[in-house]
Amino acid sequence: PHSRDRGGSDKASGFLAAPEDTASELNPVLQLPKGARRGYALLPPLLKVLSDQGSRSWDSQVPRLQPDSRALRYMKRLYKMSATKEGIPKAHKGHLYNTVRLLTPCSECGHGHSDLVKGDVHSVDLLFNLDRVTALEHLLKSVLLYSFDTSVPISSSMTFICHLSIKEHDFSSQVCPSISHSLAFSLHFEVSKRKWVEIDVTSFLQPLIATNRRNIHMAVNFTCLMGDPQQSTKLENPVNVTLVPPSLLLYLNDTSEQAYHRWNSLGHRRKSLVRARQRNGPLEDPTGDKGKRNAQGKRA
Amino acid sequence: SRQRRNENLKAAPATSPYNLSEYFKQFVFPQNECELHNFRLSFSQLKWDKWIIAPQRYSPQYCQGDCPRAVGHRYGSPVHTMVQNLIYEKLDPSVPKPSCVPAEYSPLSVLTIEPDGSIVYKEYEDMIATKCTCR
Repeated sequence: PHSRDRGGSDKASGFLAAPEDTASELNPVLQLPKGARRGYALLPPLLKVLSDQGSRSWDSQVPRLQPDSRALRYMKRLYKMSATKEGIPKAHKGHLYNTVRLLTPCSECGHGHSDLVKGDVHSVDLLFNLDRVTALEHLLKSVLLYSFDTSVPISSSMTFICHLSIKEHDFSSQVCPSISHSLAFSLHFEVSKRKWVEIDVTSFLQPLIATNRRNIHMAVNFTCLMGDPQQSTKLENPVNVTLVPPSLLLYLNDTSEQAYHRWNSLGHRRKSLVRARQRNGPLEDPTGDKGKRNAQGKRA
Repeated sequence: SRQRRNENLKAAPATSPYNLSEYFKQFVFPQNECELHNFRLSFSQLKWDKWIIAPQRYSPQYCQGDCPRAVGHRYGSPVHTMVQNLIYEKLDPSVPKPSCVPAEYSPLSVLTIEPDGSIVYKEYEDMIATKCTCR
């Protein structure tokens, strides 16, 4: 923002555009001072295209890989759970994140789908690129998202006992030992064809992200024994379970100005309620009823 | 000011309706009063629907209308607005009249595809105007 001196009636000379940047007339962003241009690069795509005012259709100029359909289905479900029909974030208690990123492993690592049948070991080499995660997006939780597709809908419920171990692939840093993480869990299938499994790997990923890694390279071993040993269920016709390489889900707290900060709105609502009591104008409903977000100060 | 009005009312002789409406004109609010208007846009109109997955439509709303002189009480405007109105009317007409602008907003959740094919859900601040003010 710049201010202009308007003392009395005579007008001071206006703000002169930078002479050397003739291209700036074409691209409004180039008119910004250098610091702001660096900030511009950090802007999420939606705000970049808004600040361009659509002068260059951003989407046609940027080549775009199509996301995995399964991943897209999962994120649409997450959107429905997190926002109302009008797109307003729901007031979830304990919902501290304002950004969720789903990254699919990069394709050069050359792994396709593989079937996991009766105690097969599924090991895969995963490389996730974190370039899109900005410096102001702080990791709260990270999850490996597995999607189990059974070849035929399961007639009855079924249980797998699984074990997962992750080891970081980083030959460059000989000094610090590569980080590893392993956990066991059971997987229960109801009568359904598809199952999402979210495996929390925050403790594994936190140190890697803290060192500002732009690429996370990990070896993941996944072993599942079909049937539950306690119930010793005998499976007449074993079911093939297709296991695709997992996606990485990052729950982040974006502290930039443009991001919505739920805890701020709580404070704001308390202030506007106080102001409402003082002024009690016709437009200001004293109960502070603002549609969904009417949590009185007390509940917060 | 309510007290002064009552006194004036008592003092004023029985006046015909014409003078009464003249008298009350000083309190009338503009026909085209500053208020929130609905506007619904869909991202396909902007050709952004290829990378904005949800929402497909959203209502940013906008504020429009005239700002009367007595703005403080009705619009929650700061005192400065009345001062600027006074400057416009009495001192320097080149100084703009107070404008009808948004005073409060709602956030919006947006699901987008990034250039590398990853998907991001993000909640953006101040995307929907919910209340207007004059300033």
